[in-house]
Formats: sequence, C-alpha cells, structure tokens
Amino acid sequence: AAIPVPKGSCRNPCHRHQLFINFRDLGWHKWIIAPKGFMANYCHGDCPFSMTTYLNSSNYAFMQALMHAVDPKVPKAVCIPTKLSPISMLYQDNDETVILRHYEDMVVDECGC
Amino acid sequence: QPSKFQEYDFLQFLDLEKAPSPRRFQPVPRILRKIFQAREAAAAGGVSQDFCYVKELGVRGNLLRLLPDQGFFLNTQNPSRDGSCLQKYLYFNLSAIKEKGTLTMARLTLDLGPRSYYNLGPEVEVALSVAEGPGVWGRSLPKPGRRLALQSVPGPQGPLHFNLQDVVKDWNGNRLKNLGLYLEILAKGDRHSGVNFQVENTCDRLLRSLRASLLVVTLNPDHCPSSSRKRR
Repeated sequence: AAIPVPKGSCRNPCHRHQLFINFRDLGWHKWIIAPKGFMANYCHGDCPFSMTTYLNSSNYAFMQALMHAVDPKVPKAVCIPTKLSPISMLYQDNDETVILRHYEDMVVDECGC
Repeated sequence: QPSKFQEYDFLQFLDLEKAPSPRRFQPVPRILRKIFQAREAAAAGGVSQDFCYVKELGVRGNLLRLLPDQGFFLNTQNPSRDGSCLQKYLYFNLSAIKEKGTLTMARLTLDLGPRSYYNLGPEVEVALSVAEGPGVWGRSLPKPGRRLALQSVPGPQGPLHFNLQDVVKDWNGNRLKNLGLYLEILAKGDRHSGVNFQVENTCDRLLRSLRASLLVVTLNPDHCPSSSRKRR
C-alpha cells in the first residue's frame, strides 16, 4: 500500500539559500572591525513525502510527511537548519574598547526536513 | 537598508543598546587579531570549534574585551636619585561590562616599548599597587595603596603581563571600589654614579612608549552551557 510518488520531481525542494549581509550596506562598517559581513543563509523549500526518505531528514519528518499524505489537515514536514556554525565579531564600542565576541549557531550550513 | 526597528533588534541581539559610533578606530590588539584569524581559518576549514574556550589564553570565555588605559602620568620629572622614572595612574572603565556572566580572566599588559631600544639599558623595576584616595575624580592625586606586584626585568623586553582577576572581580562586584591602579617604574642604573645618562635615556623612552591595557574575558552561561555536551 506504498504511497504513489507524485508525478514529476519536487519543484522547490527544501534547501539552503545563501544570503550575505554586508555590514557596509547597514553603515555598521564604522564600528565592526571584522568580518565585513556575515552569511545570513536561510532554509526554504518543500518537504514532500518522497524527499523525507533521504536528504538528511529526521525520522520525525518521514512520519509527519506520511501523516500529511494520509490526512492533509496534518501540516507538512518543514524545512529547517540541520547544521549551524558560530561566528566571531571584532568590534569597537564607544569607550574605545575593542571587543571580540563569539556567537554560537549563527550561520546555516545545511538544511533538512 | 534595515528599518530602525530591525536594526534595534539586531543590536539588542548583539547585547548593544545602540550602534557604537567610535570617533576613531583603536589599533586592533595583536592577541585579539590572532584569536579572530585563527577562528576564521578554522571555520573556513570546516573545523568544529568550542567558541566558549579561548585556547590562546587557556581560559573559558565567549567575550573578550581589551580596555584602553584612561589614566594619566602623575609626574614626569627627570629620574630622582633612587632611579624612579615615572609614576602613572591607570584607570580602566569597567562600566561597559554589563552582560551577566563569569569573569574568567583580567590581565593587565604594560608594553614598555620595543625590544631593540633596551638591549643594554639598565635593569627596570615595575611596582604596581591599587590606587588609594579619591582618585582621578577627587582633587588630591591618587596614592599607592596595597601592593599588587613588584617585578624587575633586565631592561624591559616587550610587554609585561599581570593577572588582576581577583582585583577586577572585586571592582566588578562594587564599581565604587574601582579607584584605578598606581604604577611606578624605576630604572636601576649604577648606584655609585647616581643618575647616569643611560637611566635618563631609559626613563625618557619609557615616558614616550609606555602603553597599558586590560584584557577582560567573560563567559556568558546562556551562550556557553557548562557541560561540553551540545544542546539537544
């Protein structure tokens, strides 16, 4: 009783979209010493049932996609970050203090359902 | 261009009330540049890192601050007979350290100038004390209080570091206690010939090249869970 895989591959599969924020565009290059900007990548795309059987998706996504296929009131599995990395920022405050600060989980490296 | 509203949110996220607008950029201290570049290289190489541990300093922490000295010279007369070169009042504005967290390092660095000048200079003695008296905000000049460190160097060879974690923790606990530091530097020439040319030369150069800064490392428990296990 396997669910028939929908015709045609998924048009907009869940994947990472790259977006670079240049601090100069925000006027923040005046106080952020480094980096020049940061990768504000994001995850977007569909998680149809056919996709949840591969592409580093969680078992939960598989079950949710299965339930959605049976009962559309159950929402689809969603496209979320599955691997994140930190960044460091070197900036100066108003007291002429130079600050190096690390932020965990700031950049999306991989997405999945 | 983000709306002011979004900008405010992002700055809040960075623990900043508003976008700093420094009048001029401080030179980036070598130690911070070194740590930043090592992190960038590791990130580019896909090496996973513990951003809550600063291996270059051997301490845990996710926020490093290098505070410049905001004090002033107390006297710069020519060296007296006992070779006393200079007395300086050192003051570091800790009020910027607002975020909660544990202070894991407070290291005072005295950069006595480039090495090449002093190869044959006289021995130099550095005496560091807590400043007493109304300090920079009162009328009378600060005086040396409790001695924190006394160190002789055979002619200053680059930067000297002093661990001030206990003192700064105390100041952090009660900002009124932060009356600054009292620094005295002596150049110990040949006793019998009194103040000789070399001592004057050393003192003169110290006056021009002395730089003091305080490196403060804090660990924010919200951003750095105590166990090394990754959050689930």
